[in-house]
Amino acid sequence: TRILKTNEDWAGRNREVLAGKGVKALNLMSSPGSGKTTILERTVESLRDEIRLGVIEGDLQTELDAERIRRLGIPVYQIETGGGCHLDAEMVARAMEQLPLEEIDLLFIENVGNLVCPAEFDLGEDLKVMVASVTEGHDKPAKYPLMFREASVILVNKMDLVSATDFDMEAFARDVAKINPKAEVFWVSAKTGAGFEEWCEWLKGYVKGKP
Amino acid sequence: TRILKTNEDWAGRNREVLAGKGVKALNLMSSPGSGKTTILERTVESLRDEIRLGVIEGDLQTELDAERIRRLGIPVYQIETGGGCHLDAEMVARAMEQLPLEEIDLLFIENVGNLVCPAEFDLGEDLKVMVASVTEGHDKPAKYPLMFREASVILVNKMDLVSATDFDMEAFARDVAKINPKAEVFWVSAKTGAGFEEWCEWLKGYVKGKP
Ligand SMILES: Nc1nc2c(ncn2[C@@H]2O[C@H](COP(=O)(O)OP(=O)(O)OP(=O)(O)O)[C@@H](O)[C@H]2O)c(=O)[nH]1
Ligand SMILES: Nc1nc2c(ncn2[C@@H]2O[C@H](COP(=O)(O)OP(=O)(O)OP(=O)(O)O)[C@@H](O)[C@H]2O)c(=O)[nH]1
Ligand SMILES: [Mg+2]
Ligand SMILES: [Mg+2]
Ligand SMILES: [Zn+2]
Ligand SMILES: [Zn+2]
Repeated sequence: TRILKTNEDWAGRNREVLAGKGVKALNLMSSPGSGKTTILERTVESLRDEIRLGVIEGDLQTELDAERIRRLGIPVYQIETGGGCHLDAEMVARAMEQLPLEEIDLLFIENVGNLVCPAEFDLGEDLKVMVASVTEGHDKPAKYPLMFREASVILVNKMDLVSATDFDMEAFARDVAKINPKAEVFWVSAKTGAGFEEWCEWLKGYVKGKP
Repeated sequence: TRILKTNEDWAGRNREVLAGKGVKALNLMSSPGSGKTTILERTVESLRDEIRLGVIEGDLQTELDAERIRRLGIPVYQIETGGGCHLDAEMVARAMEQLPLEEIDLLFIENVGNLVCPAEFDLGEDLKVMVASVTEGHDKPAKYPLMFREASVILVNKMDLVSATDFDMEAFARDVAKINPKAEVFWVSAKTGAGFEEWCEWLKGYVKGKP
């Protein structure tokens, strides 16, 4: 009989395949429009000469995000879920088959924009990275705690707009520390490039450092 | 045997109860942090002398949103889903039992911040109203079409920030027209009050006009 693979099975298999090819994978999550793709664009432009990068994009519909990454000349594959509110490990396994993994050191998986369930589905990634935008308000860690708890890195984006909002950086940082004291927090602007030196340094250390 | 009520059963029952008490109900949806609660605050301040208002709040955790509405002195009940990414009709039925419906003309149900599945669950409301923030980008109707298709009203919020973003109003309006040409679109700022006269006029007409 055909035993339906669980998400854990697929995730475990993905992790083996990626480890076998020496590829580090990050699962990038946020609300819709927090700036995941814009952050990827600037990250690729900063690191492409030092690290071999690849991207798997996840959306309900369209290739819009993959097209933005494709313009940068790195391998990218677009998953269209058709309506599903998160990526799962089987979708990612299929996408991995379409990418030249032996030519990639660091693979970003941009998940569907959703601050709830993507954090519950292991894709086979090494780490979860989330983006929070200052325009969304500083109460999101308290109101949507799961993803903030699961993330190893939190990028607080759109800092160029912070003075035009009532975003309270201290309240946000306090709530994050309560939920996930070990999280690495970067305050960035994908528009102006603020904070990207620190973020890219962290990425380089992560790719080169970890076994 | 106890037959498990489906969501449709609960929604139908809610609709009967609300119609019986002459209450109109709107299901308010958006991404996290688009401004649903801020829009409700300003709407209540503008209309409380003309229309008897009530609110059901839906979040994963905390009473933060209900506390903001309670300060305005109208009936409000907070649903905490614990982790669920959308409200369902049974949760709303329980919440309705906690509200003085005979004292309410217009009931807002603020759904969990999520641009995907809340649009798939009928709560027993009359209409779906969604909020899109200019800070999220103008590509959301194309990328997350379901909710834009289901909404009768679309409030484009944070217009006070539009010149600080690359939000293309024409592209957004074109994409909305492709998906849902009948949708009523209001361009508003819950911060400055821009567009609220039109929105509140529409609400008054809706509450007074419809059978
Ligand atoms: N002002 C400002 N705008 C930004 C910044 N980063 C992204 N944006 C804008 O935010 C909007 C959404 O950016 P995206 O990168 O498409 O967001 P996303 O998280 O990838 O969105 P989805 O994939 O649809 O969930 C666009 O209009 C961007 O131009 C930033 O640092 N500052
Ligand atoms: N500049 C500006 N900020 C706004 C506007 N409306 C809301 N905000 C801000 O946006 C952030 C989120 O607003 P909320 O009203 O809490 O958003 P929400 O959709 O209710 O969020 P959730 O319930 O957590 O999904 C807060 O920091 C608000 O101050 C607006 O019109 N302009
Ligand atoms: Mg994107
Ligand atoms: Mg709210
Ligand atoms: Zn989901
Ligand atoms: Zn859901």
